Amino acid sequence: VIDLQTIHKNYRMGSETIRALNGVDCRIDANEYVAIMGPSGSGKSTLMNIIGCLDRPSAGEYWLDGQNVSKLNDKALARVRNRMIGFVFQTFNLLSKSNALQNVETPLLYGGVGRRERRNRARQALERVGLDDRTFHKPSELSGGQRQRVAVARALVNDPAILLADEPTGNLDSRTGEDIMALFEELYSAGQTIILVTHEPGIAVRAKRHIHLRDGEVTEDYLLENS
Amino acid sequence: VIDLQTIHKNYRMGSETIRALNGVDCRIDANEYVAIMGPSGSGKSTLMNIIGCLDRPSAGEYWLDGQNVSKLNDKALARVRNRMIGFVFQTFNLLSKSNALQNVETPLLYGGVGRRERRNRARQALERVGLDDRTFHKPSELSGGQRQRVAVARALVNDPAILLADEPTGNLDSRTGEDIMALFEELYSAGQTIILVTHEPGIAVRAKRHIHLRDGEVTEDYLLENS
Ligand SMILES: Nc1ncnc2c1ncn2[C@@H]1O[C@H](COP(=O)(O)OP(=O)(O)OP(=O)(O)O)[C@@H](O)[C@H]1O
Ligand SMILES: Nc1ncnc2c1ncn2[C@@H]1O[C@H](COP(=O)(O)OP(=O)(O)OP(=O)(O)O)[C@@H](O)[C@H]1O
Ligand SMILES: [Mg+2]
Ligand SMILES: [Mg+2]
Repeated sequence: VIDLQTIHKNYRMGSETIRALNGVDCRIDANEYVAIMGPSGSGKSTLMNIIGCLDRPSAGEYWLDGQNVSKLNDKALARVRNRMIGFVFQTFNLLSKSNALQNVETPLLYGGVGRRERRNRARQALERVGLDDRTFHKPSELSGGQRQRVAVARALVNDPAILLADEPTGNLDSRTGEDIMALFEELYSAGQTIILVTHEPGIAVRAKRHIHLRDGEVTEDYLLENS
Repeated sequence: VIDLQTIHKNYRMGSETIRALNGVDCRIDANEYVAIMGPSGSGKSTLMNIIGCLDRPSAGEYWLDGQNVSKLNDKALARVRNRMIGFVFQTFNLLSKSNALQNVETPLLYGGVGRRERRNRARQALERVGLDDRTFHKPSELSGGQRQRVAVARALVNDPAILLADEPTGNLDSRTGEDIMALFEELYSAGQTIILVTHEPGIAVRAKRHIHLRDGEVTEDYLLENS
């Protein structure tokens, strides 16, 4: 369902060119559970942004669910993204003027879901991440781990086929992190495709396939033995 | 050097009162290395903000280096903070319009350090966290872990007596996280007081004393055996 062909992403900084992704080939089928790992700055978030249709490659092609994403205009791209993809950002990217409930409702607004159903679905999503007692708090009135969980709830509320999670437990204690991983397990069993970036081996071990990045290139890509 | 006496921090949300800190007593001597741990939402960042003079308690007293901090006005508080404390925030709090070098220089500006010395010291701090090739990047042009390291560099540049680090390795792969922990070890050996919040046992084990929080209260406070 995800087919990346020789993907490059370059940034021009004055006279220098930074090759954030330097020729990445990668195919991920539906209902796979993949962990992307690698050193700080190796291109993980950049790769996630391209998979998540939030950014376009400098070169190469990206086929998502049989469509050549690079050929879509911004409006069509946004529609595909809203329909298929849930994204947990490394830096959360919550709306600071909206409370937790409103933040989680956002993807449903875009999908044209009615007000009452939006409210219910957002409430349920917050409940699933243990935040039903924080629905009316704004991000500045939440702890770091609570903001992270609002970001997770928002990514799930639209029941996306593909969940992309960039360091989803980075700010969570082990028990709360476990709850989130258990939630991902449920989604995976229900048929979702899960791609997560993590630097924690204890988290990565839950995935079925590992992809390692270094300096914008894939250095390893393997299935886990006993999974 | 840090003496917290029956510290309370409350937030009023409509008719409800959230007790982020519910009677915390805690004394930390100079040149201690403390790890604060606890579930998401237990009050760790709130406690750090009070220790770091960024927030005032709702009740209780805080004596820092022999001064009753609660009695200082904002200007005097800012002076004490700038002189004694380096803070790595859980959400980095970098200036988005400034590049890495300018961000790291910020505490030195406040301390009235001359331009050339500021530049050199900021450059050195960035070098110590492995970012000498990213000095002119703005936060939006940096990876999550690179932003985290800029936040660490900024906290160190003023040679503060007390380093407060809230989840300083949350966005770092293990090798880069190791480099940061080795840096903290150096500072500790040089006499600094280090207080870090972490949820990773592999990081916490480097500290000499552990304090556990739950629901705004200290539930455990012990020295590590073989340290
Ligand atoms: N401005 C605020 N208004 C209302 N409640 C707040 C505010 N700031 C924090 N809280 C609440 O206070 C509690 C403690 O927050 P704090 O940020 O200290 O937790 P934490 O231990 O750092 O959590 P985490 O590990 O998730 O970062 C949380 O339950 C949070 O929702
Ligand atoms: N807008 C930009 N302009 C210039 N360079 C950039 C930009 N965005 C990212 N980079 C660079 O591209 C490289 C890859 O960034 P990316 O965010 O993908 O890394 P990452 O693997 O997610 O790292 P981390 O684990 O620290 O989050 C980094 O070296 C970064 O400095
Ligand atoms: Mg990243
Ligand atoms: Mg916190």
